[in-house]
Amino acid sequence: HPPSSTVLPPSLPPYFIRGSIIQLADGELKRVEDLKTEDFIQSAEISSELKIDSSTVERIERSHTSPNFAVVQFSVGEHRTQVSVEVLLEYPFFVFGQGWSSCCPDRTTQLLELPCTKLSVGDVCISLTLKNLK
Amino acid sequence: NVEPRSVPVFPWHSLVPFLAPTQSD
Repeated sequence: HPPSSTVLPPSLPPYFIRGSIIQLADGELKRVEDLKTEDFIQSAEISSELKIDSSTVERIERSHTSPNFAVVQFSVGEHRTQVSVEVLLEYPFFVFGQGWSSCCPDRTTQLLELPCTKLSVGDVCISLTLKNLK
Repeated sequence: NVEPRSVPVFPWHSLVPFLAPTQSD
């Protein structure tokens, strides 16, 4: 099967800016830079609709359409479904046990002031699917 | 002193990409 393709928002959403206030599923408020893996897992456990999936980075390429974009190919969930997303180089993903990571962490830190590490092949990112998807 | 005004609060799930796998069954 060819990879299914998704285009994430072309701009950087405001909630990735350091200091942004994030509400967890239990109502607790945290700054985006303080979020931990457990926060996402526990929030998903409370959620009636969403569940956490593991998305392993399989490939990272520069986009053919724009030098500011990268195409990241993930293997998602237990079925290892191939999904590729086209994102800005500085778009942050949350890596299990590690935290925010992007294709170009220097730019992420510069633009968003969000502490960030380099997203690499083999990293396991947090993603969401519907709980009742069958 | 200026008290902080209402600050936008974002739900946790907006930070996570929604990658719904396509089912091939």
